[in-house]
Amino acid sequence: SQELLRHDEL
Amino acid sequence: MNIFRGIADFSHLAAIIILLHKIWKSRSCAGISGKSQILFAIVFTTRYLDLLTSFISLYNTSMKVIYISCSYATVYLIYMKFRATYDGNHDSFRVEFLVVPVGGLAVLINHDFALLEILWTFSIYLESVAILPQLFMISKTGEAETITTHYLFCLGLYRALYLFNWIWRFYFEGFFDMIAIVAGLVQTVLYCDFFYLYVTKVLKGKKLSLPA
Repeated sequence: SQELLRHDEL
Repeated sequence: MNIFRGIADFSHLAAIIILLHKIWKSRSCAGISGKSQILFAIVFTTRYLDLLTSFISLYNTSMKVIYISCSYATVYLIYMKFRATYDGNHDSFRVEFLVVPVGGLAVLINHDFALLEILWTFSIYLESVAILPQLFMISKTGEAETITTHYLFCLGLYRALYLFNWIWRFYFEGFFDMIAIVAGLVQTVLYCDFFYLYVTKVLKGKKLSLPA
């Protein structure tokens, strides 16, 4: 999901 | 993970370690803004609460844990262990002028009105301005130790590379996050003036000092 993609960044 | 992200993350890590190492080796935190370091500790704490809710990768988890631990260690060294060397008089930026508006903005503009999301957004906004107390301190004293400028350069490089990472991700993954992009642009712009001084002075072997 978009949320997980965001949380992949540091 | 693309090349820009990879180099950016390690540049960020290098910045954090350069700072810790400088303070530890010189047994002094002179010239370092404790306020900026507290803001970075708040940034990491509020952003990486997702460590408790989702697992992304071993790399992701390790880096987050390292960033958080190092930022707390830095704050500890400045305010506890080497407190006597802390230059509080020159570290006079009023952080409430950053934290309060940023908190308000995070409540108003976010992806989802949920606690973790608001804290994540808050951390993104706060990170974009967290370096201001440090830059303010340098402008006040008119100089910075060369090692401090290396720290700032690595930190600025990390943010600039993230911009390339987002362009990459937009083209190849169709992914973009407006909140992160706008905050990242603001953050990178804040470093521009410093980048100029770093290239024209520090890289030519001169100390960074500002005209009075």
